[in-house]
Amino acid sequence: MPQQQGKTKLDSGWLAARSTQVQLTGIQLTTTHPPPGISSPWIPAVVPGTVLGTLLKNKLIPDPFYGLENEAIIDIADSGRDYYTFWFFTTFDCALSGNQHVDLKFRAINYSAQVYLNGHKMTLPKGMFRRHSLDITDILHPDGKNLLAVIVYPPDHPGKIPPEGGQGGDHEIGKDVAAQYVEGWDWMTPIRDRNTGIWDEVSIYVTGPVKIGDPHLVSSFFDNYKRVYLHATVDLENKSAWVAECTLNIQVTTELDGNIFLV
Amino acid sequence: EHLQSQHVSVPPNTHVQYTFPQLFFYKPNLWWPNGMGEQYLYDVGITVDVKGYGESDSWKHRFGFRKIESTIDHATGGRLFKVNGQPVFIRGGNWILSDGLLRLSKKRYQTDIKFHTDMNFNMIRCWGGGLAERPEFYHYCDIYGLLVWQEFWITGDCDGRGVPVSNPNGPLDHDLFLLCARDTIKLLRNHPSLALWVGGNEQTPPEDINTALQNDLQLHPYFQSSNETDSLL
Repeated sequence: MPQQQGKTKLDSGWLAARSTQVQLTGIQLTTTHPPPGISSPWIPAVVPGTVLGTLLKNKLIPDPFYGLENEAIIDIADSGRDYYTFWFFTTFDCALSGNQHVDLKFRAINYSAQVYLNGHKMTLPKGMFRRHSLDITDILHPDGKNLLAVIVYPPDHPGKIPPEGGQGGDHEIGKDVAAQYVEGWDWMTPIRDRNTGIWDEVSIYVTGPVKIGDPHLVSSFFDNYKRVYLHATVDLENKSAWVAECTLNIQVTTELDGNIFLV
Repeated sequence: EHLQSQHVSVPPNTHVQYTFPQLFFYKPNLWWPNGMGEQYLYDVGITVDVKGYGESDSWKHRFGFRKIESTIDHATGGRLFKVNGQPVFIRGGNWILSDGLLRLSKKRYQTDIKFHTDMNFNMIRCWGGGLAERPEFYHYCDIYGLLVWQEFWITGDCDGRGVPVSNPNGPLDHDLFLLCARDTIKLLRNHPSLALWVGGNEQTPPEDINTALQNDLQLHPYFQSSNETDSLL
């Protein structure tokens, strides 16, 4: 049975553990020694989400937005980066047929990460606002059961919050390409982990030999908006080893009242 | 008449970029901001069928026909907006982000954004110290008619105007900043509610970044609606 094409989100069944409490490597975690489930140091994780989001979900920290509770959470400047460097682990089923291909996609992580899948290591480079897409077609497990571990590192310059606070703390976070409010602002308390984590959706994306990338739609208007053109540009990637004869289709439909479709 | 198929041959292990011949619409329903008309959305679907395989990939997006222009009014120094040729008085709200721990949800986005509509706003300004907002945020702005002013990740406080003055040349890695900006633009550019990209909050990005962004974000002359382009088309 070929794997269903398109996007499948990986947003359940995740575990997390502080990196300093895990003695295994990513290769061991995704081959011989996967976590045995929810048992110390592994806790249920919130993905997409940040390290603090997971710790709060497990009641391991107080809610930073109540009273002065944020003062009870150690800041990364005092704890050091390793304290908020976390492993995230999950498994997923994916067995391809014939000429299918699959990408592992992270729509955003903060701030950089190493990904291990079935013993293979890949890097997610730095930057909070960029998508990552890894072709994992050739490293899926033959039996379809895949082990995924991601170690996520905080921003390079988390900075230190001066006693007087202030907008953007000591501004160190401005050296990175990341959200700057996390060092605190006049309206906001500092975020202790600087939002480290897999903060946007993770998915696997299955296609045939040719994949559509980032279409761009532009409209142009003439005769006082009576004459309108829709221009569409797409990237196509042929991942197979032979020429792909393709038929590209574009269709524009609109829902009329009562679910009657006009094509 | 709004269905078109084209044959494309893609060599092995390569990327190609393909532009469809433009699709013509006569008096389509336009997308308007909240308070000016309906937020009419069309479903644009693109599929690629490969000979000997079948449908290889598909993509779908809700698209609105609208033209957004904005210029600086030299009399007041303010920015004037027009949508589909009609001047619009901007009533907007500041937006930092949904939740300080990035617990982002469609339901929260829908609630917050509909709230802005109910307050009779027609723009949301995404502050440069927060996020490049997510597609779900823009999806509800498309539906509820809120224009979006999206800032990149530069603030006066952290980039050259703060006390103490710090990072006057912005982030350390300008190439990384531009890589993130370009990928974010690709992620969000098809949303009809996206009205304006802004270099930063209370601060212009460093010269090289600002120039690159201005170049990247210009609409290709081919798509400018003007008389000469008319003959080109």
